[in-house]
Amino acid sequence: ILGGRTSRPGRWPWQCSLQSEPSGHICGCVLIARKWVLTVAHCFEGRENADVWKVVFGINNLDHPSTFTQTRLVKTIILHPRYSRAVVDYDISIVELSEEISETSYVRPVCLPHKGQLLEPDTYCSITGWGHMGNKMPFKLQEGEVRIISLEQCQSYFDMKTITTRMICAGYESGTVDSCMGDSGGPLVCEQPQGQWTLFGLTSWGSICFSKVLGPGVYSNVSYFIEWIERQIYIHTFLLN
Amino acid sequence: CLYNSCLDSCGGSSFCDPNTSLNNCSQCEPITLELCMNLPYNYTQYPNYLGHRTQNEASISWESSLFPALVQTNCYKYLMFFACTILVPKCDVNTSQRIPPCRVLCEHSKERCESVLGIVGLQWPEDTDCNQFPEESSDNETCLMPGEDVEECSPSHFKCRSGRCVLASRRCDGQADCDDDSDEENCGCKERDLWECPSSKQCLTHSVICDGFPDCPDDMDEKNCSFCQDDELECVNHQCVSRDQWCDGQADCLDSSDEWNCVTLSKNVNSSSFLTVHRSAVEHQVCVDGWQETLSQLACKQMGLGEPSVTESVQEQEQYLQWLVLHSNWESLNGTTLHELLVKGQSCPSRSKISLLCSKLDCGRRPAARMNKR
Repeated sequence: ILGGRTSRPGRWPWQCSLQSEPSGHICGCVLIARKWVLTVAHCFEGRENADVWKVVFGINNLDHPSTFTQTRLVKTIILHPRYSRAVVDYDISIVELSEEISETSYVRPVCLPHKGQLLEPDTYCSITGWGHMGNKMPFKLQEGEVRIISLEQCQSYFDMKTITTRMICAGYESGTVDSCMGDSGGPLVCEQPQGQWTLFGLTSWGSICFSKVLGPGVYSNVSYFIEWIERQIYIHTFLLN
Repeated sequence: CLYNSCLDSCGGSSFCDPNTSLNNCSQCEPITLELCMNLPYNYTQYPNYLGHRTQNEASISWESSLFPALVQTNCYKYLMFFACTILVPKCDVNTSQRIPPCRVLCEHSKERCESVLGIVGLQWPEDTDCNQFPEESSDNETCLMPGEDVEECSPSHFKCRSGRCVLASRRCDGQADCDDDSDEENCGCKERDLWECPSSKQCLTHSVICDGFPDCPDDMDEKNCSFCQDDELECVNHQCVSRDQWCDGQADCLDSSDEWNCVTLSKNVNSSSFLTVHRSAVEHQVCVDGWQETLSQLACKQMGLGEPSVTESVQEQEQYLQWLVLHSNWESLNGTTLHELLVKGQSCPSRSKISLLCSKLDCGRRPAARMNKR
């Protein structure tokens, strides 16, 4: 996260770290139910086998797991069938854990939006992750506040890519606060009037965050995929035989 | 592999298995970078001249956005060709040697286009020092020069009638980008060999029509995809299955869509509402005889909701025929869904149906982030 700040334990209890040896942390991810996590499909490029992954919850400093930390293995990886590596569209995947997590104050699921629920431009939301900070990779979870940008305005920043309805743009023209490499798969969450936090985006791509080119970050639009997410969870929970 | 090791594309090394043949160790790899898929060669070798170790890294690099945008300015006829010779350098499959661009090609590109970048405050990519490339030689083997047939635009561009290149994302975007406006001509879907959504006029590639994922606002691209018999129903993947197999507890559609959304609560989920099962795609009420709380939990969980907070039985007033009752030995069926534990066509002695209220799963709260008084 560029231009953010160090978070404190328990502030983002749905944030998880998707890890694979020997690298350790590879991507962010988001807890949406006791056995289910969302992340982006591009995190699994070259590592499609569930056996090489583990998911760590309730952690703030990657180097110092705490008593609140829970680790699970991965049972199933479900990539969106239309995920396109070339244009990074439909960049979403669902991960089934080997067993349920225990819900605590430090490990809790985030809410999902309704199908097609839209975010108004200029809404402020939060991004979190252990990705690049522009000058270093952090150990402690970083958080930043970003502003939702309309798709039309976003398209003007990215000549070479087509911004689709499967994407949400957030950040600033100057790129001051932005997600970066290593944040992929992490949450873009917005606080709802009733005080509940809802997951609207998954960090997906953007300009080279610590290069001269600035501009917003691009997130997978979770409310576009709600029906697909619920269906996959239903199929893998109830239609086993 | 003569010395029992392979150089993989990242320049690391790994031990070959014994039957690896020489050509498996070739460092040439097919070009997959969309930007450079129309070159007069098909194999490349990494790392490239910009330090990228893989094509994936090259595809998200700053240069892979910079050059196609720069090509639009028409600053140099062979700029795109030069860009591809450094993004995906040619690899001679016979010798596994990387073939660089000739120095003069690099110098011409830089001379004519660097100043254009300067206008917008950008610099020519640092790693492209032309002196690293060899002088052009007569045999044309040691370095690359563009042939007469080389394409000036990349596959990521649209070629204007005037010959200029504009980014494909600007084709039919409502703004004229070509100097002759040709990028805004023939924009009908059919003229571009695309499929048109009847209501929104949105253009879709034929590959997404009838693929089970709606793309038109009114889902018209997923309509009229198959023609089932009267006693059949259409799966999401447009396969036809017998109506009797719908919500019978066995997935008969290849995508299992005949077993989706089989258990619902009648509309208003916030007050008690009737448990409904869509057996054979017909709404059935559930008879309360023999009902147990564990079945209420399964029903709520199957609908993606929390624990059941209210389970009631409600007398059915009129003469009702569409009952579903519990299978006589449902407990030994170890079914994973509620609807496979129910059978139809029998009477309901109590003539009472299930009314159910499920709580919502708790989410989105962060108790540990509580404000602590100081």
